[in-house]
This record gives sequence, structure tokens and C-alpha cells, in this order.
Amino acid sequence: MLEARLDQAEILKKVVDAIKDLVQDCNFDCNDSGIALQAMDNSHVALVSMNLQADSFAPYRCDRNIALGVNLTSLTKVLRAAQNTDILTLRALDAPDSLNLVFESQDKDRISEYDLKLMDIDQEHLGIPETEYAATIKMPSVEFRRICTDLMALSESVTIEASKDGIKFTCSGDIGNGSVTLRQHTNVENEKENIEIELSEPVALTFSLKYLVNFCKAAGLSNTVTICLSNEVPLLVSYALTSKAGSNLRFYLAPKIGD
Amino acid sequence: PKQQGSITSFFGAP
Repeated sequence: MLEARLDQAEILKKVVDAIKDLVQDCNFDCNDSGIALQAMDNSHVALVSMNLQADSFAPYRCDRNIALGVNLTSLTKVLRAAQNTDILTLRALDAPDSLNLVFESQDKDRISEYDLKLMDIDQEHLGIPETEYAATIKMPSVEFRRICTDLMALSESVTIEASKDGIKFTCSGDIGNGSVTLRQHTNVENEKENIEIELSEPVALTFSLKYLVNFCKAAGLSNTVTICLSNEVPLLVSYALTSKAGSNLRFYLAPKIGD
Repeated sequence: PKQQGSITSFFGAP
């Protein structure tokens, strides 16, 4: 059976909120190392990958591999009943028909219990190759969201260029064009404001802004976002879910190709 | 104009 207790329901609430417009039904794959999710959007342009390692939970117990087939709209309805600071416990049997969710207030004076019906989802899993990215940008997540939403007002796509001069986001549309350039920046007093750029070779790729803006719904999960680019491979946008390494919410986006 | 690529053409079966 599965028993997984999260100290803050907020994490799962925000994950589901961030992905529910991209993915409708998906399997939460549970095993002794934690809970993972991988799903593509309907048009197969974007891939969502979530990992919540066992050490993000206390306690965590999962005796055998369990796939929890969940409709995210339904899960959203149940999670709405949880306060951000509630303790959340997930329970399921080995071959479950339903997922049991318990929300406890931190003072333990309120306990809510819900059962969510599960579904059989036959989802293909993709192998994501280990990639040494040519450019890695770590920046405030709200700043990335602002850039994407500002540029989407002008155009449906953005070209991201990484060079020794910095990271340049360029778009052009019917009313005109725009660009935003980011340079490495270290804020000694507030390192959350830092912009870190690692570059091994120049990169230029074009992406749909609709998807990038959608990914930015995860900005509430983490102060910083990591964006990884290499020529001719999908862009990676990654948010840390907890302070523990390995627990993250990742979005991959296929580039626009050809001319 | 550029065409939207598909994620499955980059990431295959595991």
C-alpha cells in the first residue's frame, strides 16, 4: 500500500494547478523512491514531468509499484478543500479503485477525508535523454513569467538566443516587435534575485509563447526557475518543489523548426 | 515560417 504524508498541502495543490491546463488525465506513479508523473499535452508539443522524492514526505511508505490514474479536474475539486498549510496524507491500496486524501490543520483541530475515484490510464512513457545543455539560466520565476506574458502580447512565438552577451528573448508580431535581454546579475543582499547564466556554446531556438506562459503557472512553487537550452532539443523549464534535491516540476517544450 | 516540432520526435520510448 501507499501512505505518503506531506507537511504542506500547498505543494500538491500548486503542482496540480500548474499542470491541469496542459494535461487532463495522468498517472501518479508511486514506488519506494517516491511519486512521479509524466504526461504530454494533447498536441504532443509539451511534456510535464514531476518528481516528488520519498524524502519529501514524512512518513513515506510504498510497498509495491502503484499507478494512480487521476483526472486532474476532479483532483482539483478535492484539493480545493485543503488549506495550503494543511498536512496532507495520501493513501491507496496496492490495486486501488480510489485514492484516499486526508487534510489535517496544523493544530490538528480539523480533519477532512476524501476518496477520489481513480481511472485506468494507458499512458506512453517517454525516455528523456540525459542532456548537457549548451545554456543554463537560473533566474527569478516571476521575472521569467513577466517576460513571457509581455512578449505574448505581441507575438505567438519567441526566439531565445544565448550568447556571451546574455540571454535575448525576441518576438515580432503584427503591431511591432520587442526584445528583452538578461545579463548575469548577483544580488548580494537577496540571492533570490540573482540571474545566473552558464553557457558552453551559443544557442538560438524559437518556441510557442502560449506554452511558456502556461509553464509559468508554476511560478508560485519556487522563487527561482531554471531554463536549459541546446540547439535542436526541447527546452527544459524546471521548478524545485522542496529544498530536497531531486523533487521538481519540469516542463519540456519542443522547438519550432525549419524556416 | 517555422513549424511546431513534436516532443515525440525528440524523446522516444524509454
